[in-house]
Amino acid sequence: KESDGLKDEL
Amino acid sequence: MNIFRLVGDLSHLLAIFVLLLKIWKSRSCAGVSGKSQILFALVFITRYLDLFTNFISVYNSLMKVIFIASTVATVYLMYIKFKATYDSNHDTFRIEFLVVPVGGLAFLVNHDFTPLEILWTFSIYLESVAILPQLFMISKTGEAETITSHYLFALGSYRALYLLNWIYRYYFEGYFDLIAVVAGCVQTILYCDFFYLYITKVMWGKKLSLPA
Repeated sequence: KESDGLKDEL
Repeated sequence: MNIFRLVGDLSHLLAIFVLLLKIWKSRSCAGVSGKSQILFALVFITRYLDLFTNFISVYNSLMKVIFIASTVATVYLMYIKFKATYDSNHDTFRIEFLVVPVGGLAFLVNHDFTPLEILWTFSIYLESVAILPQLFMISKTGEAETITSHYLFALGSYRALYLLNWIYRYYFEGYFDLIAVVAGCVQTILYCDFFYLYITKVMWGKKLSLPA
């Protein structure tokens, strides 16, 4: 997936 | 972490505290849309549900707590403590016209059909339009206090800086999130009209007043 699912941004 | 995202987060933090201080010091929330603040509280609550399950860093967790606490505090000041100064006659945007479509879209367009991901997507979409009641209120009153325009400038700048952060991360980390980028573009575009007025007026010491 584009964003690796891990939400590391606020 | 990169400079664009760090400055963006600090700009966001500054915006929230400029507003909180304005309301606390002046003991008045005149000219501020309580509906936008409710939407922002909803944005943070639905986005940061992973606060206890998904530790990223001390910075990340600390900022999430600060954002939720300060926005809830702002809503408390507006609707309870300084309720008498809340200008409900001009804060009339129907937020259900935002929450319902955004909720539906989050169900239809998301990266993963799981509760946490749908809530995160809802939060991203909602944030892109959460400022509309505030901009609508300013258009109705025809002007904004200088401190409120500084608040809006910092708030609008934060997501514009995030757009630069996403460009940086795309080229240097291969990170790309279409939903966040599209919503971030919509969000920043909504401020363009205000940015123009801010730069041509407030920067020169004039009061922000919309052309009648």
